[in-house]
Amino acid sequence: AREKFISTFQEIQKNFSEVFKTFFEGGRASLVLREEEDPLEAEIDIFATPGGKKLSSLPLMSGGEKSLTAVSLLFAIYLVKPSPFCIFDEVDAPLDDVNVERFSRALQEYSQNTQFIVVTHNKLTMRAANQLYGVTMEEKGVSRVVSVKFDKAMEYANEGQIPAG
Amino acid sequence: AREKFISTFQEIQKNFSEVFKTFFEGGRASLVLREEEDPLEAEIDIFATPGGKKLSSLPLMSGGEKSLTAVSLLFAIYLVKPSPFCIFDEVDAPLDDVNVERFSRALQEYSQNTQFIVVTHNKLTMRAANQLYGVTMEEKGVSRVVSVKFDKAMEYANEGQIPAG
Amino acid sequence: MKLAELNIVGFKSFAKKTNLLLHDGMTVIVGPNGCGKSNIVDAIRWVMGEQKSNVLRSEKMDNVIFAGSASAKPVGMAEVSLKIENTRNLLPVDYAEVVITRRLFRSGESQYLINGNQCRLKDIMDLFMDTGMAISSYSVIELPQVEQLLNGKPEERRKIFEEAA
Amino acid sequence: MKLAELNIVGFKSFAKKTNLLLHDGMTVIVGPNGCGKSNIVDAIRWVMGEQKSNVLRSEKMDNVIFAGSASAKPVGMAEVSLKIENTRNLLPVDYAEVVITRRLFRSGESQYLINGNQCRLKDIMDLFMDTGMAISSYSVIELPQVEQLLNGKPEERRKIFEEAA
Ligand SMILES: Nc1ncnc2c1ncn2[C@@H]1O[C@H](COP(=O)(O)OP(=O)(O)OP(=O)(O)O)[C@@H](O)[C@H]1O
Ligand SMILES: Nc1ncnc2c1ncn2[C@@H]1O[C@H](COP(=O)(O)OP(=O)(O)OP(=O)(O)O)[C@@H](O)[C@H]1O
Ligand SMILES: [Mg+2]
Ligand SMILES: [Mg+2]
Repeated sequence: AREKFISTFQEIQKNFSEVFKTFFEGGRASLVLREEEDPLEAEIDIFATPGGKKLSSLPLMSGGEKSLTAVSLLFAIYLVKPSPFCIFDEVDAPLDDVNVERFSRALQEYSQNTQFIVVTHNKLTMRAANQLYGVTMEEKGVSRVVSVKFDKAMEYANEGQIPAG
Repeated sequence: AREKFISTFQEIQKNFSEVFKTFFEGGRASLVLREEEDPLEAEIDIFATPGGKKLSSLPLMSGGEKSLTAVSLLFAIYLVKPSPFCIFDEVDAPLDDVNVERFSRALQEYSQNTQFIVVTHNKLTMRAANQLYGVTMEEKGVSRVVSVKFDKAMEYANEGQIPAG
Repeated sequence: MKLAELNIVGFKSFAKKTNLLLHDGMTVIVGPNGCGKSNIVDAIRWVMGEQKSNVLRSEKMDNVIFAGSASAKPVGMAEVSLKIENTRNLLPVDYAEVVITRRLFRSGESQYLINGNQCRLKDIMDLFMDTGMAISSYSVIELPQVEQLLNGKPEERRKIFEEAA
Repeated sequence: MKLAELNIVGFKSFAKKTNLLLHDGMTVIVGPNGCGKSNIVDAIRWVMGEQKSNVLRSEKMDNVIFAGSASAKPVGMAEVSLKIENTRNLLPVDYAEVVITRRLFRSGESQYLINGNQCRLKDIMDLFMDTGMAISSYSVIELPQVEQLLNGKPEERRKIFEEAA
């Protein structure tokens, strides 16, 4: 079990450094298993430096940088053992447009092997959809779902009006 | 002191119900000071129902509804004792476009008496600005600030490029 | 192994029968604040066996039953069905498709069904356990959780590493 | 009483001298993730006397001094100055303008100045206390805090009611 954990950990470690680079141009990051302890109990430390900056302490990172770093870690783990499906609920909220696009491009890439369900308010994320559903409450307090086309979805997400299409 | 607190509380209570209505069409909300206790110690309960729904328990409310409800309360308190300045850091992140506009319209209204500093990624919030600053890191890891015009700011917030204007 | 179809009726704000077809790749869900997007996410968790009421944002489990609104009466039962295609024969059953159903009545009585046959909650959870599709801490990702990964307790972080090993 | 001008040098990512003019109404700050927007908010808190290092996202106070980057060497001091116009003669001084300055050196030594004259931190905090401009829990509003208002401890909620009374 100990070896299994260590070999999995090393694979995640490698993935994390690579995924982080796709999100942070010129950045680098690593995971470290604390040495003094039993690998089955040891804490895992995260070190991450966005591009061009000095070794950041995690707390000093910005809101968006922290989200992207955590997302890099989640993808790193996912790549070791892809789950059949994964749901993201407004995870893109703190990201600027460039990062939203990087994030949705990563999802598109992994979605070849995994079904992703992504809840969002962001127009760029919507564009990456294979299919798009709009949720509405035309009848007060009662939800219903409609399948939508992208440009209709744009008005729809904003106004909650069912597009006439 | 007890009377001061109670009269202030009643004013906040009145403001809260009104502000909530401006954010939630057809909604209603109230603040209740628990009766069995000394007013100087009593807990304050929040009851809020977005338009057309049944009395919501706060936990069941959506992410955006909770943010708007809390913002309504903050404005309700602010109206009793306007502060000379107030800073909002990405408070509009969970809001959909209609709510972002309501929020920025409220800020514009109150900004007659108060200086507001608002950090945002949202284009609609940017439009409400009296002045707009873009922050950039052209030199790696070193921030600088430029004053920007709205349409330039749009590209700028997305790409971090200093607009040529 | 893929999610094919979700059917919701009487669950949270979905008073009326709602059908969602799920395809390969990325399904994006949009709509205004409070319209029911996260409720769909909750429905998926719930039908797959989620038992923690705080994860479902309810103080008590029967809060998931549609409680009525300005335009619709409360109902007596919440039901969610999820059809899964056994595409790689990962499911330990001989069917090409498996439909899992969960019901909760106001009386507090629960029902669980696999392909229309009553079973126990444990049977549903075992079904998923074997396929690696179990609703783990990281099959649904939300923002607070993303931050927790960086700031939270080390044991939480270890847990998802161990789940991958 | 209004904030007129902010000057930052050596504070967090603002290695070089940065000047921000603040006007009436709504000032909106935009830019990509990690470029320094929240650092500007931190600079305002810090110069007004914020002492809690976690509020400033630092594990220790000297983390606010620019630590260097790929393109700039670390510096030895962080300095923030805030010019305030005494527009309603609320400030207990005879000046039309007051400039407060805070410095921190790598040695750990701090300096505080009012209109260029050295004073104690307490003098700066007293200045604000009398004007109701003290950096209270609600002069800077961020998302986690907004949610805390609804979900958090009742004492936290009471505190802002009491501040208004
Ligand atoms: N049992 C129930 N009966 C009726 N309505 C319910 C029930 N449970 C939750 N709701 C309603 O569902 C709404 C929340 O929906 P949900 O959380 O899915 O919104 P959302 O689309 O995710 O919004 P946001 O974009 O703000 O996150 C709330 O207004 C709540 O009152
Ligand atoms: N003492 C310091 N020296 C150098 N850089 C620092 C220092 N303290 C913080 N930083 C850097 O400042 C950056 C964070 O800036 P800030 O939090 O202002 O970003 P932001 O513009 O608010 O981004 P977001 O939109 O993601 O919230 C981090 O990358 C961090 O490394
Ligand atoms: Mg939601
Ligand atoms: Mg920030």
